[in-house]
Amino acid sequence: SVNIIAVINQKGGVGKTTTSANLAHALALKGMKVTLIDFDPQGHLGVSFGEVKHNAGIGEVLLEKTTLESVTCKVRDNLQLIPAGSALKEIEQLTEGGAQRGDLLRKVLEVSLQDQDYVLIDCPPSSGLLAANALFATDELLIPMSGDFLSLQGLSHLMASVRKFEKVLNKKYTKWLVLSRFNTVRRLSKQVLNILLKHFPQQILATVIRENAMLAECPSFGKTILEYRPGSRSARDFRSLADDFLERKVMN
Amino acid sequence: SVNIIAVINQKGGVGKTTTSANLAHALALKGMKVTLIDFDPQGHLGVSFGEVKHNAGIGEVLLEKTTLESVTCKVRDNLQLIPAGSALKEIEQLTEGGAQRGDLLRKVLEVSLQDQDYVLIDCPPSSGLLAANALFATDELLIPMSGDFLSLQGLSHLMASVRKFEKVLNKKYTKWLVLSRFNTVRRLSKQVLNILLKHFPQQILATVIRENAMLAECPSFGKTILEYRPGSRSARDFRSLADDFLERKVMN
Ligand SMILES: Nc1ncnc2c1ncn2[C@@H]1O[C@H](COP(=O)(O)OP(=O)(O)OP(=O)(O)O)[C@@H](O)[C@H]1O
Ligand SMILES: Nc1ncnc2c1ncn2[C@@H]1O[C@H](COP(=O)(O)OP(=O)(O)OP(=O)(O)O)[C@@H](O)[C@H]1O
Ligand SMILES: [Mg+2]
Ligand SMILES: [Mg+2]
Repeated sequence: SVNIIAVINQKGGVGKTTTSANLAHALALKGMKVTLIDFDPQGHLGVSFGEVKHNAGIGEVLLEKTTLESVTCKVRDNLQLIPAGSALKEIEQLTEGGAQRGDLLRKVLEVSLQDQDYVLIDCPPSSGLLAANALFATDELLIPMSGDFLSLQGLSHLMASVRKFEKVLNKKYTKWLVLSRFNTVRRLSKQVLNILLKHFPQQILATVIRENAMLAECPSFGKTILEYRPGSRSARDFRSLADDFLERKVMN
Repeated sequence: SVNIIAVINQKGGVGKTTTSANLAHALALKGMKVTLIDFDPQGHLGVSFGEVKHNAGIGEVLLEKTTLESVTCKVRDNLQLIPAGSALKEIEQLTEGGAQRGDLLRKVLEVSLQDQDYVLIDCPPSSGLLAANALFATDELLIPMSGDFLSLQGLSHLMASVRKFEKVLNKKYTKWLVLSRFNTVRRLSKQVLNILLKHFPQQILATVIRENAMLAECPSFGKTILEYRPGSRSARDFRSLADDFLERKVMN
């Protein structure tokens, strides 16, 4: 059965979109069937694949204006993308419907994408109805973290909201941390890593994604790092992260 | 009369909080009377000044649970902070009140802080009711930008929403870009700067804030760069940015 994973962290700029795009492509190159959902109205996941023209996307599907199949684009072998769509921002501001407003995505995914191995949901940097929909729809979280203090603060904020969802929905999330934008020489990065190892034992994926200009460049070509610089350190980082993800290989 | 400025960019992690905290302190050290408002429910501006204990803040004031004076904290000479407060996140999800939901902050600031020279509002990475409140309440925008492609994409998204507000509210914002987290050796950073100079002539403040580990470290001590490493390159960057801000000195 399909694994649905939210790539989530309400702290901005920690590498959610970069992790979603490049990890998904690395998994697809290893033969996994992967679907990406751009759940951020900014639409940066679509941009990272050169898919900028789509007006309709997951937003329109959740508002029942169209079907999921009609907005699903095959972007690479074994990899399809469901763009954000111009209506996605309206979900954040829905005022009618109470708690059901958080359950829209789960209802759609319950009957779709069953032929896939993985569905990755790239979440926006906020804790509103879009984040709630992602948390209702999934049991597994991939949490990109950058190696700095405010990112650590953000993590404790995220954990508090995850715990609330666990209580209300009576479930327990499997949580994986990914160290992204990691600067291996900075003292602060090492300190942050030590704190994370203490508080999240056996939950930090073994490969660290190092800070590298190429990762900031490749979205401007609509390419992932695996095709922009396949022989680079960063491409190796993501291939190795894909292995860890599949084998649940963590740092000790 | 008081200048109210929104430090805004819905793209996450571009340096909104870092710019707010350090610029405000640099202005205060030059004798300006400055008030910071932490308008992000994450509360990272408060954390950057070591102010973590406050339960009540601007959120409670907007919901009319308390007064502005009672939540205003003097944090340094000439510098006061209005923390986020635990209720701020509720503003994002207000369902009653229509357009008035966007006007809450303006109404409060209209009758407050008149003795100040500057009020800086640190905005969250989203485009919901909190961003709307900041845009209703101010005529001037300070837009931190990091030197990478997705940040450029984010800027065109921001400009589109700013234009909508200008039309609906029938006003024109003064806009200043600040290059933050700038990596002076990266080719991409220079390319982004050239694109910005073309599209935003006379609107980019002359001083670039360079990427430096110290700026990521100082929030962990509850200090600004001006007091953590007063002799450092980054402290000089912010003192110089404060001069540009006061004199409207831009890049040519
Ligand atoms: N390892 C890395 N090395 C260098 N740059 C990176 C790395 N990871 C991400 N970036 C760059 O940093 C910026 C932020 O990353 P990204 O947009 O993926 O974060 P995000 O968490 O999705 O942001 P948002 O909160 O706005 O959704 C982007 O410009 C991206 O290209
Ligand atoms: N010039 C810089 N050099 C090094 N690190 C920086 C610099 N500016 C900001 N940072 C670090 O980058 C991270 C993001 O910056 P910051 O939190 O200020 O951005 P933001 O736009 O306020 O983020 P959010 O969108 O989550 O509100 C922080 O950990 C901060 O310490
Ligand atoms: Mg993103
Ligand atoms: Mg911030």
